[in-house]
Amino acid sequence: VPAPPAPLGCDDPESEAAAEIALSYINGHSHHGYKFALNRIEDIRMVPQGPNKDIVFLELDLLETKCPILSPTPLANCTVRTFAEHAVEGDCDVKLQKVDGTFSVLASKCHSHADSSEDILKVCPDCPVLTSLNNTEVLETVSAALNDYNSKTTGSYLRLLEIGRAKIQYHPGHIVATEFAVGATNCSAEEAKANVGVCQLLPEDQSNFGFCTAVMVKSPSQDLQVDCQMYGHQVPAPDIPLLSWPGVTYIHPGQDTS
Amino acid sequence: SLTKRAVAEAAQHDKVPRPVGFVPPPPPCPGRIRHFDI
Repeated sequence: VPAPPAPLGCDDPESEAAAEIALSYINGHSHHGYKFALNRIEDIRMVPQGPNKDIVFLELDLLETKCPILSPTPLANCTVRTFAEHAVEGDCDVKLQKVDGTFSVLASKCHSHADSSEDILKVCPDCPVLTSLNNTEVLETVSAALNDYNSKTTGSYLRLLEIGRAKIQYHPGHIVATEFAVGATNCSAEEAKANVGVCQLLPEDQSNFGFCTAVMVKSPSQDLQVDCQMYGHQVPAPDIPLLSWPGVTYIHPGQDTS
Repeated sequence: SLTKRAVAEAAQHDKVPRPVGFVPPPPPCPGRIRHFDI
């Protein structure tokens, strides 16, 4: 009786190929936060289903990158957040099928969570750590930053889509740093001053999303820095429904997606 | 008559002779870490 094939190793080329398909699927179907990069293939199991057909179960350890999920930047160019920047880890279980050598994802279930603040402060006592996105100071900073940007822009009026990350430093100096996603509306900034209620996100075929970073220094002196980058209209990939934004959403430290 | 041998002794005798410089293959999983371990 022919010996069964040796179990796949997690670093085998075939496992890496399956992980790449899985990661592309996960990032392509995520609607919030940031793109994730592969950190480790935790486990892989291949179950034969007949000639040239297998079911593959993958366990992946991912790490959050600095690229927002809506950014057109290719994943290969996205920097992984370092441990000291307060990394966010993703654990994903992915079920794929392999037919005639081609992998395709059947299902995925992921959970992401920020690394523990204690671990960061042990290694880097002065590193600011992530704070809740519903924190009052965070919400005030994002609101002030977006109002400041809209009051100065010559482009369209921007609406907040979601807050991605926030940190508050209390020493030295009291500083609130935030990152948030925005969408262009059908108003100019001038029109919005007259009646902001009519300003709606652009329809799917004209959508224009972007990303902002804002830093508010509260002490020793008041200062607000805002920087927004708009991506321009991206043609959505055919098999991925365009992101539907249910308004402002806040990512909690732990998030499940499937 | 059966005599019970010490496990270490038995293991010593039963050990499969390995060629000199034999390095066991790395466990198949988990795989290598690409960035850092949290």
